[in-house]
Amino acid sequence: AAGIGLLVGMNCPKAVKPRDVITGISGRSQILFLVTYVARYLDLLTNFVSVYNTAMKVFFIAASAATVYLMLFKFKATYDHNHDTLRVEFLIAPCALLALVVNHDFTPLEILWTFSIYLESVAILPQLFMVSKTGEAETITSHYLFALGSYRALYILNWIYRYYFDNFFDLIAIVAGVVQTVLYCDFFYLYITKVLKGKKIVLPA
Amino acid sequence: DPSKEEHDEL
Repeated sequence: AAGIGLLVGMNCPKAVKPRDVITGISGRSQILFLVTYVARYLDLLTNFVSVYNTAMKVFFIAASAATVYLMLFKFKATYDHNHDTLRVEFLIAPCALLALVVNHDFTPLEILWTFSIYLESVAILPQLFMVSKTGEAETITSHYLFALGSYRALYILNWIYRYYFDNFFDLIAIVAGVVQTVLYCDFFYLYITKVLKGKKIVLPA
Repeated sequence: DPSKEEHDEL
């Protein structure tokens, strides 16, 4: 929530003058996150878990929709097309196929949930690809990526806890969550060794 | 079996 809130805040027209909108954010990753949250939270109205759970689902969908709108429509001029080029079809298609094959239940809602779990684990790839192409990440982008990466990493601790105390585990969520966290690892290394020391992330050319 | 239970995580 902090990461997404940061992104909306920094892209919000009131907060910053249009020319200051942070560059270097991948619009493609933001679209993948929006698809992830919509596909996963379709049970928003049918399955009430808790006020917190419902509130966060609404926040995730609203904030990522706002980010996509601000980036690709309102501030279209500052969106960096030529560096945000990873083909998302090559991410969406395999996730969709895998969701049809490997899932807990062959029902529309469960397939969409599974698709969303697989998609989330690769949704950051366009962003990481863009950072490698631009060769650097703005500090605020680094904080955003660190928050986004640690969210799923912390879930791994929660899954361990639930395995030992509730004797519950969901292998699909766990495998996808581990893959997702591994994808952030090289970024975490850069974040810890550079950004936290006040340096900018500049990748070797 | 997780599918029988509703997904209760984000």
